[in-house]
Amino acid sequence: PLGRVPMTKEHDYQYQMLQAAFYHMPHPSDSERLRSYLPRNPYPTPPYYPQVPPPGSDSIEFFLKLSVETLFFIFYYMEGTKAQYLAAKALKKQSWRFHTKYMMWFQRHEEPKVITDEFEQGTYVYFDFEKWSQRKKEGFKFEYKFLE
Amino acid sequence: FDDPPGLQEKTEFLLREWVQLYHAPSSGRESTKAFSQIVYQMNMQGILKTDDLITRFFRHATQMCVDMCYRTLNDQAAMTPTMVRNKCFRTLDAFVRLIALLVKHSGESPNAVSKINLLNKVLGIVTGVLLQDHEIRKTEFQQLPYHRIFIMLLLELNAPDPVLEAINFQVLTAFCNVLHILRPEKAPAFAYAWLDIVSHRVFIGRMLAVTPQHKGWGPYAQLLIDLFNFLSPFLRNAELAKPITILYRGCLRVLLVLLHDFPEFLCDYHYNFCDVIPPNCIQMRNLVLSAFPRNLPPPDPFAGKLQVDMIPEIRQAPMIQTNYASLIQPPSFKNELDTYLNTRTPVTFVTDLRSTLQASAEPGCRYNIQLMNALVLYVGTEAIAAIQAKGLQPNKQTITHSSHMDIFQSLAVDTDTEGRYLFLNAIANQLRYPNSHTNYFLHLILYLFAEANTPAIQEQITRVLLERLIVNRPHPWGLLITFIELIKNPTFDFWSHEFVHCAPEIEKLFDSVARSCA
Amino acid sequence: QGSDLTTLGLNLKSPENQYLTFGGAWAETPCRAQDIDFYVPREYLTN
Repeated sequence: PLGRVPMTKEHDYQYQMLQAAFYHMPHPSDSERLRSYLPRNPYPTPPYYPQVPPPGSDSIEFFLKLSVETLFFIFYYMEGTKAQYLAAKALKKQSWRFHTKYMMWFQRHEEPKVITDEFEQGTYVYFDFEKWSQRKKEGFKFEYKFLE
Repeated sequence: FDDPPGLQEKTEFLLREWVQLYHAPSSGRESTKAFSQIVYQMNMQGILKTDDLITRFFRHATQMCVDMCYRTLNDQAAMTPTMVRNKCFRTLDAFVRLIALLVKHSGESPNAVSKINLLNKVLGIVTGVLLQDHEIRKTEFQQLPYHRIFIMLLLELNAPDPVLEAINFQVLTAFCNVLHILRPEKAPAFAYAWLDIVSHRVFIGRMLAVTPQHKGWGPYAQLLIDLFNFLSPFLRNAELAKPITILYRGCLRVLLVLLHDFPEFLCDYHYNFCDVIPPNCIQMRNLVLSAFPRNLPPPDPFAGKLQVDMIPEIRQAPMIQTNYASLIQPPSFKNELDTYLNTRTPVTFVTDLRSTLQASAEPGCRYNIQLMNALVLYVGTEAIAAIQAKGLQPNKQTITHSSHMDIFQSLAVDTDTEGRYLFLNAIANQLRYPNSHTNYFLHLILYLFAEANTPAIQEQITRVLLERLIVNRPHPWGLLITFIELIKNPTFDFWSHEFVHCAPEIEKLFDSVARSCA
Repeated sequence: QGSDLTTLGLNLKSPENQYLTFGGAWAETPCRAQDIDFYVPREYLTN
């Protein structure tokens, strides 16, 4: 039974200002670091496409199911995010190792021929993000001090 | 005023220099190399010599950043919104990093005072520029630069860093102060950005989860109250134009996250929130009242033969973070109230209650809602204490024939429809999870129904309960329990009342609610 | 009647805390892993 209360001038002013602000709403990306390589760009896909990520898609179990190329795409294009962190974890669980000097991922291709306290030498595969494929590297010396 | 000559030019030079250094590949981890270089240059320019100069520097720098954003926003030729934002953020993010590094490195760690003083100073400057801009530009005001500065500074200062962790509570307090100064009532054109910051996952996490001893709960509750205060007149009048609806839905989202993750927070502050949520915002209020402590999940209200009095928690008083007794004003009225509660005299106290509670003659605003809410809760808790002092528990026998009940019955009988609606709402706002208040107030509202001397009172009690039940979920446990008791217990002879059958759709409504309750 | 609060984009049935992926007051969906800034080892910032 309370009905309306008379709106004051102050309320009218507040509403006018709110309405003006309504046309400059913050974007979700306004509170995220700049994504130079893969910024958000929402696109109206057909409604029958999944509009939200599948449940559990931000868990390490989900990332472990992704292909190596996908993991590398996430690692190199979503830098500084939780996705990159999970992709790195998933790669490590598949015995890839990040070399901090070359800033690249390597994986043993076979049992190294030489193993010392400082390094392992042998044939490795690495992910070449320019050619976007895995390539072999014979006789590569993987120095432990650069193991991330 | 009285800027030293050339300060503006020096500031512009240093800001440009810093933006270059910040984005250079050689800026180093967290821009540390770049920071050493810019500090050297700021020293060379004498900027760091005194607090006053640093303040003036930040004022000019802030203004320059804001002006650059407005130029970019107004010159959107051939630029997509993303490009406009990237251009603005390129400078703003650099500016924020400079502030964060100066805060982090000012004074000798762990001396927090100089760090927090500088942070408060800078936040105060950005706030001042925002409010002035808001005042001058009015509907041309743009939230973007300020929103970005505040949110990125909040994120920078909440980075996992031992120096910052040591001053985190003071940092959060500084932001709460600024957000309270910039509350939507004061800067309505910043309201969306304001709620975006208040609802940011990092801010919620820090305020409600990470900060020890729940020290962040009170300041965060104040910010929600600021939001409710702004929305209140529009929601009360159901002015649900799009700009309001968006803000309202945003508020619901935040409350849902709090209900899901921090129900104890909503439990503790429910009284404060219900004091400012408009009485017709039934679903939003239900959302607050539905919260229950996770270690006290209420029994299923629909399980037949539920003995409310047998639930162990029903004896425990809930935590309420408000000193609601102090809200009973003026002090003379509070003294008379206490005298009556203790001595049941003078009788005139009860007969004068209605006039004391009336605030104006304006229909719809006749009563002081905050005073009504505080009075009902205070008298109720006094009644509980008096009953428990005799080693008893509130039930339909023990709550009667007391000074407390005199007051409640007078409020039920002597007030008009508007006053009684607010009175019954104040009672219904206590029907929450199993605790001694829920227990007392459910017995009270059922007793008032049974003892009502006119069907109008019974109808209004029913309306107050029903309007809370027919909205979408969630529904507070105490509300469900009360209504189930009302419709099932033959004492109340509910189904025989004429108003239950006053119209076919009402009859159908009661049936469907009864069925869902049964 | 209010609104159906299960349609506001929050996963209310999940036992996980919602605030960790809360996209904010305007977000119709929770944050995705790539939306959440993370303090990864510096070496990962290869770009």
